[in-house]
Amino acid sequence: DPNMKGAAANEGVLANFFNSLLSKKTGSP
Amino acid sequence: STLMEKTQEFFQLCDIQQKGFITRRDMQRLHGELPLSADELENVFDTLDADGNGYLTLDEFSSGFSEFMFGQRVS
Repeated sequence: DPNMKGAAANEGVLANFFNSLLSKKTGSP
Repeated sequence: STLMEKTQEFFQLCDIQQKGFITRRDMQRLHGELPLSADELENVFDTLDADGNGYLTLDEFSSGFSEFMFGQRVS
């Protein structure tokens, strides 16, 4: 199912996005 | 702080003009601030914009965030 593949890929990008926001908040000097 | 507060914080990081919603353009503004490519940010926007109307509401944003917090698949 190509939709499932797309969803999984998006999940990774989303995780990347929120992780970046998290580290931006907590990891600022 | 609660999840809701975190969500608000992140939402406001994206919605710098405090319009109450995030546009594709707001998302692209994060390019350079976050280690994501323009393509990836576009992808994030499309994923979060569940109804595809081009506006990301706090509701859509927070459901995406809680999915990330609690719905992550562990392999």
